[in-house]
Amino acid sequence: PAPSNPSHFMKGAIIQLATGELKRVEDLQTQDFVRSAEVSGGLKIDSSMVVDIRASQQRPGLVSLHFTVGEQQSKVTIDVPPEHPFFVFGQGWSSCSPERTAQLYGLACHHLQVGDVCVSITLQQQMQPQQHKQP
Amino acid sequence: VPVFPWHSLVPFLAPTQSD
Repeated sequence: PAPSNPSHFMKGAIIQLATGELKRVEDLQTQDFVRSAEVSGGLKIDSSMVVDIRASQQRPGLVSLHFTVGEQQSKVTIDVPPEHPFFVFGQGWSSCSPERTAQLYGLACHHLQVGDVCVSITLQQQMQPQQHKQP
Repeated sequence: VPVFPWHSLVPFLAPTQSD
């Protein structure tokens, strides 16, 4: 039972990039996320590597995804339904259950695996100005 | 037709900093 599937993952959903450009969710590429973060200000793209995938202990039916996030390799764990898509750098949409993602959203996915590096966002921090690029 | 912002598609993973 999945009462509230976020419809932004439905194939054909229209996504607005920070540049104002509109794209279908299935047409998004790594650069779209990177450029959007660059022009949005306040948001930063992080590389989050999947280091472990297992069944959630607390919430049956969900999957616990363990990530190491960003340059600091911070450990973050999130529980998601197996059909939840993540965007893997250089690969595209990926989920723990591409079959369920296809059923529920119509979105073609790769199989998310340990070692995959996912696009995530975080708040831009002023601590390390080396990331700033003036055009 | 609804339009969704790009950042709704990717997880917000805030590094957990203890300090």
